[in-house]
Amino acid sequence: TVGAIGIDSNGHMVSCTSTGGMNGKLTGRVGDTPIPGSGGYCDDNIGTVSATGNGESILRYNVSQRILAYLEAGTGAQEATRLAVEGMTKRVGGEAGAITIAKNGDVGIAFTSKRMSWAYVKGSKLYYGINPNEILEENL
Amino acid sequence: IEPIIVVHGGAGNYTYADISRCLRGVRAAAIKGHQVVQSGGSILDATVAAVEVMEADPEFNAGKGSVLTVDGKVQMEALVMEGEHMKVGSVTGITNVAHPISVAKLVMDLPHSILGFESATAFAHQNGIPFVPDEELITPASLQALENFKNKKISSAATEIPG
Repeated sequence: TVGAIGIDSNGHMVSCTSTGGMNGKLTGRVGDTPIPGSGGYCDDNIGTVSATGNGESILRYNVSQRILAYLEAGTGAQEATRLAVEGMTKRVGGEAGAITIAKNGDVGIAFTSKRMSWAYVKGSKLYYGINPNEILEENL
Repeated sequence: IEPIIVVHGGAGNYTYADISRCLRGVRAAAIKGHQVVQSGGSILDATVAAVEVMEADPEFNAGKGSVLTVDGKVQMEALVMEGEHMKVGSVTGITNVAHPISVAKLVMDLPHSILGFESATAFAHQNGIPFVPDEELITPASLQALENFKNKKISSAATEIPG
């Protein structure tokens, strides 16, 4: 699964997620990706999210909506993302990751899987990573 | 607020061999999105463009390189949502397109939110999205992953596809 989220200078936000689904799925299976609140969610008044991981778990836990609920309650982007993906793994099992931008522009990146690749550009620097607690950077 | 685009390439058990290729892919996607914004494009166009970079990259489970159904077919899904009016465009079970995210973007202009299966594919082709045969979306890695799945060998981290 891949995803991209963004915010512009006016605070307008977008969430995009795309996937091939899960290996060996039954024909006709619908996963989390196309479902607002699960594979992605976006509200200019709160933030934007794209999720990845075990689709059935993300669906059952509404991971993206939960991240926005944490943001709306005043939790920071990083903590909101961590709480939701860890909460999903604890409550229904499975692994997940998500990327978040809050309405103030703060970024959250968290995952309970072994790895999740991510990247973003801020200023003149490119930030990226794949392992837990890893933030690599380079000048553009 | 400084415009920013964040991308991910999927959560999972990447092998060490996958890491550099996946990092190259997400870096390229983030830079593409940034370039679209810098050149005056909308945040919608920028995020869609970033996803299209990864859909075209066979390292990722989306577009070309998608994992397969149990009977060896490609069925993809995509979602676009914007936050001003909370409009949604989404497709599920779509086949024979290179970029499901671009079809989801088209769905945003409909009075409906989600299109599925044969109707989603037909909608794409009726709206000028080119037909792409399965052979161009299926990769040796996705065939191998399905073979391993069928042989109950999926527990090997070396054969898993993330996300």
